[in-house]
Amino acid sequence: MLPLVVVHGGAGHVPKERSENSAMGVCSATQAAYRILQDGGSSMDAVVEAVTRLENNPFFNAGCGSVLNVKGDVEMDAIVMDGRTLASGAVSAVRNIANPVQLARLVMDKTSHACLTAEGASQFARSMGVVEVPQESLITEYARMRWRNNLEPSANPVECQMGKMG
Amino acid sequence: TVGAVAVDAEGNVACATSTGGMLNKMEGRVGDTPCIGSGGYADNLSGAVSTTGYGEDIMKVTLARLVLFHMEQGQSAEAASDVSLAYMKSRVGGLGGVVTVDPRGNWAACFSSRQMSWAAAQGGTLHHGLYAGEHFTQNI
Repeated sequence: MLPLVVVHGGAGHVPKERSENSAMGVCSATQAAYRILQDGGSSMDAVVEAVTRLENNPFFNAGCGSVLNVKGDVEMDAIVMDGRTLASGAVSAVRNIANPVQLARLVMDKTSHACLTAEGASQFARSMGVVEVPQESLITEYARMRWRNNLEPSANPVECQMGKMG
Repeated sequence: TVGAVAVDAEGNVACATSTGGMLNKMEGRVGDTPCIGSGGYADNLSGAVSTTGYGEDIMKVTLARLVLFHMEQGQSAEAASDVSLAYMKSRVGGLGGVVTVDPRGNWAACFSSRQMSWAAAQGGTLHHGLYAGEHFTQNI
């Protein structure tokens, strides 16, 4: 069996000035995950590594670089699932965490639950020793600019993010 | 949104997906990503999928599980991904993208949106693209 990993960024509109970094980001994350597979690592380790790297990359809408909600805050969601056992773990509306995907894996590995949300997810993260980070460290200037541009009642954030048509 | 699917040397599949959600969303809004079968699904008996796009539409069609359903009916990873995205577009008007693998090492990166950055590594080759129809390869 030849190991394999496939990685994606967001479907939607990628501005031209960000397209090169977006392409480089997925290639770099894919190669890091592939090395894990080549060294005999599991598919779960590989996908968490790939997504962690993209969460740490400010050119993607996850982790550092996440879009802002209407109040200007960051709320993030993540999921992992293991095809051997159908085990899964997820977090939703979680704040002040650099890598929600790693927290989702902890939900899968350390609890009997499928999803923890908001403050409950934060409490679980603290109990697992996950370091909290300031919200500011997750917010990029680009995210703040898009948030500002879509505050007016006439704005269409979905169109801004997804593009007009495929 | 970002995500990944993989098959390891033992033929086990897995998926992971993470997102900041929709731009200027309501506080407390949760999209497809943390929902099993919508943001992702993995089953060694069929394959693994990670999704991206407009979360409310993805949830309405449980996109990740829909792709695997079509694979269980005998379709390839690519055909199942395309037909599922087309269904989402025609049924609820939603655009999005998926990456899909099966346990035998077949894979697809498909999207109905204008762009989706993607990359895949297999057999010492890196594949990648951004616009529809783009498929570059290079040695790793």
